Amino acid sequence: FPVQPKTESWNSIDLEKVKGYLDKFFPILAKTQNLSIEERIKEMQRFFHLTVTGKLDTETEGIIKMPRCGMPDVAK
Amino acid sequence: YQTFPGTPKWKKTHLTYKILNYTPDLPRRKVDDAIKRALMVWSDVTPLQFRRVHMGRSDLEIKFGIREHGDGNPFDGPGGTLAHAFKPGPGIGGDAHFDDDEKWSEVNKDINLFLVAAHEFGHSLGLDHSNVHGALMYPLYSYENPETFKLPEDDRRRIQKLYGKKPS
Repeated sequence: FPVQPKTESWNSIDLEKVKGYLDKFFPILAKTQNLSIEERIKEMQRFFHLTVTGKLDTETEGIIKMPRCGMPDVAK
Repeated sequence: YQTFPGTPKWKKTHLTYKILNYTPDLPRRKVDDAIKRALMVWSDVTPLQFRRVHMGRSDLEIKFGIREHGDGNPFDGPGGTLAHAFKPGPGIGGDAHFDDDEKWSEVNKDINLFLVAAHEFGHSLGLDHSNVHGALMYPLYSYENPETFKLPEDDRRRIQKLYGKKPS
C-alpha cells in the first residue's frame, strides 16, 4: 500500500490553534462537508492570496498570528 | 467580495448609537471622537445619518469588554481578535464590541480605535469581510494615519450598493 504521507509536523502553532482559527474564521458551512485540515488551510490561503499549499508554511502561520477582526471571513 | 447572505441592511437611514462604557486606555472625549469619526466614514458616502443617544435602546450599541462579555462570543486576551460587530437587525444587531485586553490608542503605537471602529461599523451596516488588500473591510488589522484616512474604493462601492450614494 502507498505509504500515507506523514502529516507535516506542525510549526510552533499547534494543530489545535490552527483548527480553532479555521473554525472561527473559515467555518465549515454545511454538515455534509467533510474537509481535511489541508483543504481548509487551502481555503484560507486562497482568501488571503497566499500560495495555496494546504500546509502551515511560514506566511500562513504569519497571517494566523496577526491581530484582526473577530468576524468570520466566509459568510455563513 | 461578499455581503452577509440575504444582505441584511437597515431599512432606515437615520440610525442611533449609544456608547455603553469606556476603555481606561483613552480619555472619554477621545473615545467619543473616534466613534463619531468612524461613523462619519460611512455617513460621508451614503444617505445614512447617525445620532448619539444616552438613554434607552439604540440601533448600534458600543461597548468594551474582555473574554466572555455577554454575547457568547468571548474575546481572547491581548492580540488575536480585536473586536467584533453584529449585522443589522433588532436587539444585538448592529452592536459593536471592542476587546479591552487590547491597548487602545489614538496614535500608531497601539491598536487604533478609530480604524477598528470604522471597520466594525461596516459590519454593523451589513458588510462582510473583503479579501481586497487595503480595503477597510479586510479582516487583518494594519495601521495607517487616521488623520489622512480615506475610505477605499472597494468599501465605498460596497456600502453604496447597499444604501446608495449620499444625496448631493
